[in-house]
Amino acid sequence: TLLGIICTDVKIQASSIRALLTYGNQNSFNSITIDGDTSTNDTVALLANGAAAPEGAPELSLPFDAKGAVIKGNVSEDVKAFEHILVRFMTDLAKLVVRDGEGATKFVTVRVISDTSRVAAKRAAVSIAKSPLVKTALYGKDANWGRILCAVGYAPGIMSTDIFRLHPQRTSVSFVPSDGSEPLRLVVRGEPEQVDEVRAKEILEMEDLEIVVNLADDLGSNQVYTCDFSHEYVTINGDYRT
Amino acid sequence: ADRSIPAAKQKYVPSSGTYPKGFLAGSAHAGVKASNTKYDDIAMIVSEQPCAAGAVFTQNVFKAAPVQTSKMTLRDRKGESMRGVVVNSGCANAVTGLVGMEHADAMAQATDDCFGRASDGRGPQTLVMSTGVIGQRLPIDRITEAIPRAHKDLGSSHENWMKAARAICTTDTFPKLISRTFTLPSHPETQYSIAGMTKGAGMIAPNMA
Repeated sequence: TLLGIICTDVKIQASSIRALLTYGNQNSFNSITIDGDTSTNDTVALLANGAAAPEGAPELSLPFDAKGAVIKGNVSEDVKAFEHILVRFMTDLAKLVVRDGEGATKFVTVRVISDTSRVAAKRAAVSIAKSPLVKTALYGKDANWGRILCAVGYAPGIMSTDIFRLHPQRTSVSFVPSDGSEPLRLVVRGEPEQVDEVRAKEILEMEDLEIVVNLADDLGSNQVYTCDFSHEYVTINGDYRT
Repeated sequence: ADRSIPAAKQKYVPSSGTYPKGFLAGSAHAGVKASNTKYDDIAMIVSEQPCAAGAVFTQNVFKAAPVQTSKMTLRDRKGESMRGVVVNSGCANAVTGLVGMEHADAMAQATDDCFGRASDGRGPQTLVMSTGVIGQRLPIDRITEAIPRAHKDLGSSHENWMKAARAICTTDTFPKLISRTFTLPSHPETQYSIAGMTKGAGMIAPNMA
């Protein structure tokens, strides 16, 4: 189960908190997966008491239209700034959860770039991040890019090419090391590269790793944070209830 | 089990922090899980003054009792005049029927009692969270006895926050606590703070709304 409690001494209008939290949650806690199981108890709360606000300072509030949707053009600079702070803060909290996934030894960012939609990118990223075969390969430091492409290929909606127009011959896969060194290209536009296994091993030895999948050549992207899948996960969960 | 933090994870645990004004954190031991004989498993985070609150919740159809209770609390209060959050680890209070709902409500009421219940007739001012095993009932007497002890433990120090962050853990190997300061464009001379704790470890693929 994921639980989160966030407190701030900014003054925020109660009706705006939910919208701010929902926005922040989408690219943070809702973009992580350890084992693909959605709990019955997941809850993240945001509390704001205004204790640090100077006398007379207005509370942060979002402008809503009659249907309850945020009127984006009318958002104040203070709200924009706080929203940015909140998203980064929630993302950093969410990343800590991934780093401590049961049995995890690696922190993996899965970034998918799509020229059709961010939804397609998210679905593909989640599919990779949830795949037990991808995750066990990461644990074993095996550059098994075939499993990555396989997981993209069965992502919900992806198989319906009318919707997402996935073209295998335009799809590329790379590992991006966390030390800033050159990415390792595994597949380029549907063609497998001659993989330098020594270099692949070097990258997979690192605690942090990014997998980049480009579904075409462009620009909408989405990312999901995950971890590897080790023997320890089975050990922990084999007798959790007892 | 031994809860010493693995060497590889110690870099993620802060040794100090700057916490938001007017918020207090506390914890206590209730022994929710029978095998836990010494570690705190009740956490309380409260605002000294009533505050605004909101939450996102799991969309799993089998929502645990504390999820249902907390949703109702926020709906009834419109997110206003809240006081805080009480959390137990060791038992999820999920799929526990009507008794589970009563237990979640008892946790909220026991926490409210520590401050004096609101007289506005709008129900509890406390959100409830539980984490642990599904399908088992809470040892509610032990929990409601521990809640006043968590209240007595409340404080604003880094140690208070860290103990609370530890108390919400289950299979986590380290407490997850972050705090930051910031300013806003309209009054850059005012320093604000934000602090948060989280826990996870397993059964993690959140889809909250």
